[in-house]
Amino acid sequence: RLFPNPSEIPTWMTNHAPPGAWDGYRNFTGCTRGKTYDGLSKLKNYFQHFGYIPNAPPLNFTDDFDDALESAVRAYQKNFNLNITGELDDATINYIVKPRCGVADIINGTTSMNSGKFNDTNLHTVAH
Amino acid sequence: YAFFPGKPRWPAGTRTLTYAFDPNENLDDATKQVFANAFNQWSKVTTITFTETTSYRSADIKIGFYSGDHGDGEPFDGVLGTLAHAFSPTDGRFHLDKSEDWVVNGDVRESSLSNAIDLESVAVHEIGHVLGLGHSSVEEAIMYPTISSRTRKVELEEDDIKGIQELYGSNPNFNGTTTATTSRDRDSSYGGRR
Repeated sequence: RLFPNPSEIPTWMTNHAPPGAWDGYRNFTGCTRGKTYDGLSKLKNYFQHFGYIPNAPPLNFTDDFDDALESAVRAYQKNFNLNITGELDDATINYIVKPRCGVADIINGTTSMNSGKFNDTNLHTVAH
Repeated sequence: YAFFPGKPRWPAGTRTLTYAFDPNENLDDATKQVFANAFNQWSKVTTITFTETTSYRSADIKIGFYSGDHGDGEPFDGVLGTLAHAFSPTDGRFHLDKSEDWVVNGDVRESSLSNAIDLESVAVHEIGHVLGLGHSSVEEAIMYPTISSRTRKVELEEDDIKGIQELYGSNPNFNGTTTATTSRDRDSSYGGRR
């Protein structure tokens, strides 16, 4: 729906805004590695779509909070300047559910966002 | 700033790119003007200019609003979620999710609809992809991947400008200054570390 300007939005709509496509992911707030959560596979699909899980399994993703998901969460947190915890904390989930561009952040395993950049902590220097 | 893998760009020497709207859409002039404004944000800083053409088939950039599965392997997902996507050079496809509540003009921050999305803000971002930019981790940049509803963000940030000028050079008339304007509403999650 294209509205010429905000005042053109009918008042009846304002009280019936449909839920966002990813609002359900808020239920995963606080999920931790090593456990299984109903529907977590959908979140894995999200991370796979945006390049954070490089390869989809031959069948479907499981609902396990596994190493691949934790790694994806860490890369996501780095890209979005969040605290890197590997956990689905409040701040991370709040970013995940934000509307966004459909283009992947990591394409063919590479990204120029933060997670693909040189890590300062690994810097080694040699004095001349 | 970032580029797509392999740093694809429009061919050297490209000065003008044509764009056209899917003829099935019958977009009004006000909506078309929003896209013209979005293209202009990039023209101001680099060497590429954009002109509308009525020939959809031959246009370099093809713009359309679609719902769900629309044949490119990247189905849209309804309200919010994915808002739009565009392909790297020289593909030219630029698709927007028809399910969104797009605000064409006026101050989107004033919208009473919590799902209202500013069309020009998203258009400026997607044109960045059409030209060859990937996503940036700089939150103030146009090429940052997310945008909250009821938010307007149309001015290129230094990060965007450096990226596009690395690909195509600088507009000789660009005076090197730009003002980033971002307004935020609804979302309280901007407390992340920058």
